[in-house]
Amino acid sequence: RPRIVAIANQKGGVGKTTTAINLAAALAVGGKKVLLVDIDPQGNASTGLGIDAANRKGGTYGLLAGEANLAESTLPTAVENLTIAPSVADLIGVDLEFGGTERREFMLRDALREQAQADVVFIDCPPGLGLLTLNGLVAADAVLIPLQAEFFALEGISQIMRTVDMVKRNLNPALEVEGIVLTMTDRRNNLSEQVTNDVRAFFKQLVFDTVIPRNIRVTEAPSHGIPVLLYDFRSVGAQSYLALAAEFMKRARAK
Amino acid sequence: RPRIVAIANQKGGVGKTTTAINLAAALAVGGKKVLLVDIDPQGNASTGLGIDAANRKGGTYGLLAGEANLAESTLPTAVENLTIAPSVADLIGVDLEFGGTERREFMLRDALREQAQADVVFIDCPPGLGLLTLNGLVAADAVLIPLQAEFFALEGISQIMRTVDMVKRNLNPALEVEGIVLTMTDRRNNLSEQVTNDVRAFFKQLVFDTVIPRNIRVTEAPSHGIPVLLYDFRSVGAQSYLALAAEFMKRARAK
Ligand SMILES: Nc1ncnc2c1ncn2[C@@H]1O[C@H](COP(=O)(O)OP(=O)(O)OP(=O)(O)O)[C@@H](O)[C@H]1O
Ligand SMILES: Nc1ncnc2c1ncn2[C@@H]1O[C@H](COP(=O)(O)OP(=O)(O)OP(=O)(O)O)[C@@H](O)[C@H]1O
Ligand SMILES: [Mg+2]
Ligand SMILES: [Mg+2]
Repeated sequence: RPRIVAIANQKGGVGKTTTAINLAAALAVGGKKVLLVDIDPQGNASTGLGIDAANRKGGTYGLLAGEANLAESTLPTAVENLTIAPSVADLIGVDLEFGGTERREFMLRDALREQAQADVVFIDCPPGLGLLTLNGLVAADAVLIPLQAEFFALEGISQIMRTVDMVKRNLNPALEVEGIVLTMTDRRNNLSEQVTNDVRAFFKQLVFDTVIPRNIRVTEAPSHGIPVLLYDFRSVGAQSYLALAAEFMKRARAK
Repeated sequence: RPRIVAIANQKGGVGKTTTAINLAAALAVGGKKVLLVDIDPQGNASTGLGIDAANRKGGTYGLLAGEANLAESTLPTAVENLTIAPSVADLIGVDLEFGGTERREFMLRDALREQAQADVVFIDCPPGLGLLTLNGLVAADAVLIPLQAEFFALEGISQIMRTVDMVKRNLNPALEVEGIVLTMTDRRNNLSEQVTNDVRAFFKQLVFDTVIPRNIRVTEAPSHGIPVLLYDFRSVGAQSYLALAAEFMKRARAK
């Protein structure tokens, strides 16, 4: 059974999608079979991996609605060992459409029950704490929380932690925190260093040693539809995600 | 009657809150009476203006739920002429709590009907296109769209434009696009320049001439609970928001 990890943080623009794409790719080039499930209506992970909107069929909406199984919803990517269940625009209406249904938080969990062909599954969640993010947290064994090294993002960390606790108590008792990954850090910037120090002091070993510095090559890669590892292997961004993948595996083995 | 402007973009982290705080402050120091309505459960605009969580009473949740009127929900800020209706944590549950009610998209519009004491009202919307953002768009005369000069943000611009069209057709025929504001631009960065050129070529005069460059003082100000104008008046960030305020007024007069 694959390990299912949701990548979530209600704060917008903190690097959820960038971490989903590049951590998944780094593990895949390392020989792990990885599936990326994109449940963000924006579909940035799907576009960032070069999946044309026309090829997405029912995508993850079909999975949630029970109209298609995982095998039918999954596509290959430009990266060997990395497959994706892409996002489609219909995801926008999920809160209002399924908000009143019985198993509304369990739709993704039920759809991923048959999954066998991967070692790791990552779920890229949208910003906010709506029904899509809840589905991601209920389907997951653990949650990885990207945290931008800035003030507003730091303010929001308690909200995602409270939500994880609520989900663990009421919907998914097995849910753990995989860890917190500091993103867009900048050693020359006092605020970034301060946020990094505060987060390590408070959350201790929950915080990955590996940080992802702000790096222009990371922002350029998705416009070419490939992960930064394939776009510029020597860049600080690519090397940081390789280091993150190694630490991810080390921490997973230690559990 | 004040002009009501929603600040919205479903893409996360593009500078909605930063623009809401600093544009509102720039207009206030210029002598306009401005009210900022924070309907984002994260409450970054409220914290960024120094409003302690303990002083927020029912906040904008009370407004939406019809439990308090605007006068009861509004607080002064450190900036003369700028008041705020702050966010409270109860906003998190609005989609599920009010998703099935009759006038679910009109709750904020109804609450702002009595508003008289301001020249301009800004509504800071959360990321995503949930019920809170819909309430912001239905209550507004116009929508201001901050757009980060990066690839994923550019990809999402068509989604917010489609949503604005839908709201205009079905819920708020008076809704206009106030304009698109390019944020976190960097003239030394090809991608940023390319996004800026693409957006101007496509959206033409909808795009404000004023851009907001990436500026570290902008990220530092909220940790002191004040707008960048009060934190570092000479900074590029402060001066850009003053220029944006001047252009905002010029464009509003021209309408
Ligand atoms: N290490 C980095 N260095 C530079 N830019 C980065 C880095 N990580 C992410 N970015 C950029 O920051 C922006 C936000 O990142 P991303 O879209 O991955 O965040 P997100 O949390 O998925 O956003 P949303 O909340 O909208 O889903 C993107 O334009 C991305 O290219
Ligand atoms: N001009 C700028 N220069 C540098 N940093 C900026 C600038 N504008 C915003 N930021 C920073 O970028 C981050 C995202 O901005 P902000 O929180 O205002 O975006 P948002 O769209 O409101 O996010 P959300 O989608 O979570 O509501 C914040 O940490 C903010 O301080
Ligand atoms: Mg994302
Ligand atoms: Mg915001």
